[in-house]
Amino acid sequence: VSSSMNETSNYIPAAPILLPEGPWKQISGGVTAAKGFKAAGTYGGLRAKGEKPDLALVTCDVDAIAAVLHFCFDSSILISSWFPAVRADLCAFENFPACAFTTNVVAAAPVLYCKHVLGISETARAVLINAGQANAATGDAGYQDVIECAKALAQLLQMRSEEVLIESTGVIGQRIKKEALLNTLPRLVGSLSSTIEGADSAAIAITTTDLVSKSVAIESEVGGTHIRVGGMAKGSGMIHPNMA
Amino acid sequence: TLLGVVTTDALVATDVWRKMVQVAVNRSFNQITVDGDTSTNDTVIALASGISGSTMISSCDSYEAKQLQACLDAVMQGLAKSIAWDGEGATCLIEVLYNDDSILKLYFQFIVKVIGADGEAEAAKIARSVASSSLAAIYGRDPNWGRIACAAGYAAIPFHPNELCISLGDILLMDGGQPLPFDRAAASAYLRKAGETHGTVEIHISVGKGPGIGQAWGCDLSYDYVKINAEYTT
Repeated sequence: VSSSMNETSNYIPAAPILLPEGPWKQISGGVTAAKGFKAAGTYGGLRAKGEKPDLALVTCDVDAIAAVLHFCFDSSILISSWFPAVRADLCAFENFPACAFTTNVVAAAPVLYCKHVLGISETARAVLINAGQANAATGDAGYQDVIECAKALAQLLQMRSEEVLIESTGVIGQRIKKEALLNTLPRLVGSLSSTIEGADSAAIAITTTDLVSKSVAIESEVGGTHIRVGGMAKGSGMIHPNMA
Repeated sequence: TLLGVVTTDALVATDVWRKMVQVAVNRSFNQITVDGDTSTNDTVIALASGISGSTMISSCDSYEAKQLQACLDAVMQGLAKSIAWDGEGATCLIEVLYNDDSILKLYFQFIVKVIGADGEAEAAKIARSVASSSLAAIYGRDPNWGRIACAAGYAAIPFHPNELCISLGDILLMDGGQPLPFDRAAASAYLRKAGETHGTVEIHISVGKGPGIGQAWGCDLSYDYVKINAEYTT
């Protein structure tokens, strides 16, 4: 496991992270810096080209409260014409307090899925991210792919599938390479660790056309206790987000 | 597409955490732009494990909440800037922010604040309008104050044009709505140097005396962007 993670870090360099000044110090570890989190990134054959890792996983040892900000649209008529299977769920979603709407009325299958599960559960314990296919504009089939992947991962992690959140990035219009993804899950779960390498490999695995990986963590004191906030991100093209 | 996962071990109530994450996203990821193309997949997921041992933060108004908000803003802004810095084909990052002394800066790290506007949201809107204009002139190393003024002007935030002041780095290009004579060679050299070092372009803009602060980040538009996206086929 450690050798594969070392290989991961050889693919693209880390971005220079320009943090604003403040009462914190930058520490390493990205998404694993905060207590209770593990991460992993591995190659699952999902990318169109090359063998850079393309599947990442972030898990939390305990029920983590989740806040998800992504695309939402309120044209349920539009929804019913495209995704009859999810329509009822989305109506329930209307009660989701932290939502706002964007001008983009097309939402990818993983986005619809996240809305659905967070409409019925306030906590999450795993985020699975694939790079290579965006699973957007892929209709019912794309949505079913997401459900299958979430279910398979939940079984491996012995948690409810509603506790799994999914992000996808890559070519819009393409469904995920589901078999390759499902076959890779055991190895991905097996390589989970709370180490810096785990976080770094996940930050690389979520990239597409990025030339650098983006990962940062800080430690500060809140109410007299040391807390940590960390994160990873990807993005290089199609960047003009209106998230709420 | 922009994806993000943010984690913390702070102990915070669900509704407070959600509000914080929304505020931080609006001060970071929602203020970046590379190509004006809003993806179908942009998502930021923020998880709080609560096992740091800190006391529960159950109100957005508490001092601890403000401390955690500042940390969240910092992490998300750090990641957001690195995305704009890595814009496809970009040679330099542009960040826009105004500040209290009524100056807008447009640079690897610049600050936009709408002077005379109601607050943060208005400042942020102008900042992103300037950052998201193609600003191809930046790639062309052209100190084109007119295009920057234009982008500030179509942000749909009212300000009086006679209060507009624009400078590139510390080279003043426009003041009180009037273009000024300036050293064109020095201004172009400033832009060229930023491009060669994948470094910083700093532009200051003032449009009045308002209270709000906002910032935004973008990058210059180069031929490579077209090339990269022409080959990224479905």
